[in-house]
Amino acid sequence: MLPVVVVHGGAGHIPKERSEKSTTGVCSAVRAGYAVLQGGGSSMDAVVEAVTQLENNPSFNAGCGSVLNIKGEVEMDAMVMDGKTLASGAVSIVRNIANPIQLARLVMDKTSHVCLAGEGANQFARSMGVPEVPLESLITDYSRMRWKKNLEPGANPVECQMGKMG
Amino acid sequence: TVGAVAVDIEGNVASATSTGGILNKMEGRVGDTPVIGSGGYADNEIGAVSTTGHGEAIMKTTLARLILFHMEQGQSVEAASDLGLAYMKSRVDGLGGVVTVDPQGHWAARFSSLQMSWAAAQKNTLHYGLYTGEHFTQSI
Repeated sequence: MLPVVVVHGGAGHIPKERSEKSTTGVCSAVRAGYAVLQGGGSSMDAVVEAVTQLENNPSFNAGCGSVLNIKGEVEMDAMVMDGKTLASGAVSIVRNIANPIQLARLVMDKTSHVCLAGEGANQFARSMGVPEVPLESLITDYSRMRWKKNLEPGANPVECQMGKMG
Repeated sequence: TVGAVAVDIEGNVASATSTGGILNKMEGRVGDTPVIGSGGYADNEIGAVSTTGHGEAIMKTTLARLILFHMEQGQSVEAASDLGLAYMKSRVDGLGGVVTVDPQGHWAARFSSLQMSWAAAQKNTLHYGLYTGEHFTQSI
């Protein structure tokens, strides 16, 4: 039965014109994770590789392609967990980082803490030599369009993102 | 939100989840993703889960750990995932989706929302889908 990798994008409403890119993206990410396992890598290596691929894909709400907060900025969260030891690492409200999942893994591997947030997470990234990237590099035209649309009076961002019950 | 779970050749499980959050959120809002037991969980003795959906609803129900609780009680990965999502819908009216594995390599991709893109790779076969009930396969 083993080994296996399973990945997901966001649950909610995916516009028809974006559904093919979303499907292609998860398939590509799962192939990358599976290649890690086939090469003898650990399950942790595999999930970080798969999620890194998804963060780098502008079709998904993570890394490049993240939705914008009310101020038009990007704040990202990520977490990893290792089933062998129950070790875990997370970052929250982190800015200007291309791959928050890799930073979360560094929190798990290099600190005695479980979660670092905000400026503290960014300071930790600097101390680990993780490069900061310009905010603009994480923002897509699509995410900016949705942000502007949801600034209008009467907008319902949660409904816009989640859509209706399946 | 994006995420992944995996089982390696030694039977070790792992979970990873990452997100930009929710559209036009308040500055400083934290959702389920970085919260252990909500955005994800992994335990070699049970399995691993990564979640997506209504972050506040997922946190209120600690969805990932809830699904693993059902697996501890003997439910399959698929049934446990459905039970967790159904509880979240009935208790706090939240929608979402999950990917789940157990240490033997059984897996599930389940969601209560209209759509969730997902993919799995096992035994050199790629599985994927988008709408409820969709399950396409191709050789890797």
